[in-house]
Amino acid sequence: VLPASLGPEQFVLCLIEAEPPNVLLMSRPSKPFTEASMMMSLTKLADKELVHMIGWAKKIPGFVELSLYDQVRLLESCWLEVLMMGLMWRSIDYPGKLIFAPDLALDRDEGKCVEGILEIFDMLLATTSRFRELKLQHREYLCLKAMILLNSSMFPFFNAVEESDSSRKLHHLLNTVTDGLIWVISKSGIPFRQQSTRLANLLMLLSHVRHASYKGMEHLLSMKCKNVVPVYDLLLEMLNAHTLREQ
Amino acid sequence: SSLTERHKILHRLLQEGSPSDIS
Repeated sequence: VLPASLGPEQFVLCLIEAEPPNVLLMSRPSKPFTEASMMMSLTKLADKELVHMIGWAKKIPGFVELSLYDQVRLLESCWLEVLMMGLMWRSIDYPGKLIFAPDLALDRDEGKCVEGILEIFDMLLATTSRFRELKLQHREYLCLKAMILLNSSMFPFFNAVEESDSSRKLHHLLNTVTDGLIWVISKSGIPFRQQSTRLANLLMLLSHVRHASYKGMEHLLSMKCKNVVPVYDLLLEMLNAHTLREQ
Repeated sequence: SSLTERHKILHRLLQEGSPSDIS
């Protein structure tokens, strides 16, 4: 389905249908965690979620119409932000806890067992707490998550016709998801004057999600380099993409 | 390295079937 033919209501319905399933860790390590066992649980979960994330992106109307190059660039740029946004949504009703999965809920203090992770847990808890204050709604969350994907990378300019066509489609898609979010807010029943303030409040939080993901990426890379945890498969590919870009 | 080289799994998942087919 092309987004050009979709109104905001239909677009948001597609986002609801695109939602990935809740991923279970299945093999919860015994407590207390060690640095290695916690990192192993978190990376195992991330690897499983990444596979579903690709399925989710493909179901966003218009995403597969972008060039394969753009699809890859967007996903490799945003994957940790998208994982973190999902984590925040799952944790929104549980102050002080991070619900990584239905079978992996961590208290803030459990982060103390992994060097450097407490700072990231605190960033995630603070942003989640702000979403809670704003009473983030499920459909707003879906629009924000799609925005993270579509706004994740500023591409270099290409002369190739195919690529400029793809970036035109991408800008159109971003406008569609923005219209979707505006539509969701307008249907929430808040007074018209407060709607633009709410939109701004929600969008401002995305810079905090991006900041947390940079910190998370640095942390995961250092854990991998110190051999605290082995990183395999899709997660390794996605992590390497960031490493190569920084180099 | 090219995008294809560094994203073998991602490319496959983008071009092939649903996640349930892969896992």
